[in-house]
Order: sequence, then structure tokens, then C-alpha cells
Amino acid sequence: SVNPMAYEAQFFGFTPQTCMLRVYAAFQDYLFDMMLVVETVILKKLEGLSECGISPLHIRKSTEKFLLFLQENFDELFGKMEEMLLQLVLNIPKNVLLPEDKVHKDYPYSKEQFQALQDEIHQLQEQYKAEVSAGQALRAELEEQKVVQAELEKILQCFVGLENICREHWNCSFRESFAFLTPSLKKLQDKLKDVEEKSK
Amino acid sequence: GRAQLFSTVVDTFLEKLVAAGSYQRFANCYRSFCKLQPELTKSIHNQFVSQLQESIKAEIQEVMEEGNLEVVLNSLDKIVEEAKSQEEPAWRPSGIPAEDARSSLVPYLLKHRAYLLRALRNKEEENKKVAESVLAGRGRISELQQQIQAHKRAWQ
Amino acid sequence: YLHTSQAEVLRSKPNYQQILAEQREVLTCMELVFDELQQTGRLLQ
Repeated sequence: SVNPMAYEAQFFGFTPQTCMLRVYAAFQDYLFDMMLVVETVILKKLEGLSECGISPLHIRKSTEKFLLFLQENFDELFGKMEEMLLQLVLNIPKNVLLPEDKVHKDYPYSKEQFQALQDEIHQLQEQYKAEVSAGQALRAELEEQKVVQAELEKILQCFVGLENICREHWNCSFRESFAFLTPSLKKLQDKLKDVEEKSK
Repeated sequence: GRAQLFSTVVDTFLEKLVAAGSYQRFANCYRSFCKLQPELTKSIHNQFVSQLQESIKAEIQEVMEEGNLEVVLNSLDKIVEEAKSQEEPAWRPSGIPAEDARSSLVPYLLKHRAYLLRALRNKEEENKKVAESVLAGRGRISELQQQIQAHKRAWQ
Repeated sequence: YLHTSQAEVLRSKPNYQQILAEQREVLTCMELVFDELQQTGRLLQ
């Protein structure tokens, strides 16, 4: 199975195989180009030597022979080079964790643990919302208390006010003035009754 | 380090390739022309080899620069060195984004959780104070009620 | 608010409307007394 070397790709920014492929293609291009140049130079030279009896086709065969030999060696050597580079240079050993993946070592959360953490956060959010609205309810009650307290104090003030009036005008408490008033009222009613009878 | 190893491996490859394409081999392939022009053959071969070497080295240099390989390979050496004591196979991407992203999200979630816990605690503390005022207010109101009741009884 | 930290306080909230309503009874009582006072006054006159 082909090792995709995804982790190496994450680190290098390219897959090692792609890099080797690019180098391979470049090398091969150079090789072909060079051989073409060599053949062109030789052919040009031969033009000057018309009676030497060597045909361009002959030179082409020579070129192909040399190129074929080189190509075989090239492939073999490149294969070895690639293997070494992929194993020893462009490779991240299995025990190595890249710095940017440190979180996976520090926080190896399983799916369940992750879900539990999310649930806990959701529950905390709900709880916070409840506390916020509880706070609002408490503040609303404080406002209500102000109104009720003001009302009760008004009533109480009413009582106290009356007491003060009595004390000011009658120099005694309401209770005392009532106590004083009631018997004289009684007498007065009796007197009144007498007068009415006598007048009859 | 890896950068050095990279250069060494490529140089070795080049050496062996050049060795494979030796002059003997070259001359052997171009035997008839070599008989005619031995010196020229030699010179062409030399140029061929040096040009090939130069192109390949230039290409490798370009690859090194493009990928900033010198720096990257040195940093990899350092990372590998630091992980020397680690024997267990390290984490690797599973290829499933949701799974691989999980651990990256955990620090933020933990931070968020800590923030929520702090906020919740503050809010509870705040509510405690407000609740104390509310209870004090209730006490005051029941006190007023009692005073009013007392006055009412007195009236009655 | 059942699970909030001040659930107990919120649960035991008095009925302020009822408290105010009760005061009406007190005021009624005062009104009675004042009526009597007024009658007494008139009587005295």
C-alpha cells in the first residue's frame, strides 16, 4: 500500500513523492536535452566531414544506445536515491509529533469526552442564563419593595401624623383624648335626653 | 542533519550517474565517430557531463530554495531530536476532519468553560448580594406591617 | 429559577399585592374611627 505521507505533506507543504517526481522529471529532461545537444554537435561536425561515410542515422542509433544505457542506470540510481530520501530525509519518524499538533498530545479527548465537555459548557451556559434572569427577578422585587415600602410608610406616617396632631392641639395622645372625650360625651347625651324630656 | 544527508545522497546519485555515463561507454556508443574525431569526442563528453551535473545541481538548488528545505530540514532535525525520548507512535491525522479537529478545539472549549465558570460564580455572588438586599427589604416591609397592625389595634 | 443559587429566596417571595390589599382593611378601620369622630363632633355641636 502506498504511504500517502500526509503528515510529511502537512510539515513540508508538499508530499515528498511529488517532490521526487518533480526532480525525476527535471533530471530526465536535462538528460534528454543534453543528449540532443550532443547529437546536434556531432552531426554538425560530420557535415564538415562529408567523405567520412558516417550517416546521421548511424549517429542517431549511437545516441539512442547511449541514452538507453544511461536511462537504465538513471532509473536504478534514482530509485535508490528516492528510497533513501523518502526514508531518511523527507520523512517524519513515527514517534515524532509536530509542534502544531501538540494539542493532540495535551488534549487526547475521545469523542465521548469531547461531547461531555460540550454538554457541560451548554449546561453552564443555561445555568448562567438562569442566574441572569434570577438576578433580574430579584432586582424587580427590589423595585416592587420600594413601592410597597413607600405605601406602608405613608400609612404609618398617617398614624404618626394623627398622633402628632393630637399631641399638638390636645397635649395628649389620641387614646387619652378619646378616653377623656367618651365619658363627657356620655354625660352630654344623658343631659340632652333630660332636656328633651323636660321640654316635652 | 537531513539537509546535509539530502545533498550527500544527491551528490552520490550524480556521481554514480556520471560514472555510468563514462567516456569509455560514450566512446563505445559513438565508436565510428570516435575513431574519426577522438579529441572532439572527448571534449563533447566532458561538456556533456559538466553540463548535466550543472543542470542537475541547479535543479536541486532550486528545489531547496523553493521549499526552503535547508531551514525546514534543520527544524525537522530539531523536532526529531526533541522527540527522541518518545517511544510510542505519535498522533497522526485520521483523515476525518471532525475527529482531527477535536483536540484543536479542546483548549478553546476548556478556556470557554473556565470563562463560564468564572462568569457564573460572579453572577451568583452578585445575586447573593441582591438577594440579601431583597431579604432586608422583606424584613423592613414586615416590620412596617407589624407597626401598622399595632397602630390599627390601638385604634380599634 | 428552581436550580439557581437564590432559588429559595425567589421561591419565598411574598405577595406584595396582598400586603397592600390588607392595608385597605387598616384604612377602613381608620375610616370608621373618623366617622365616629365626625359624628361625635357633630353631636357636640
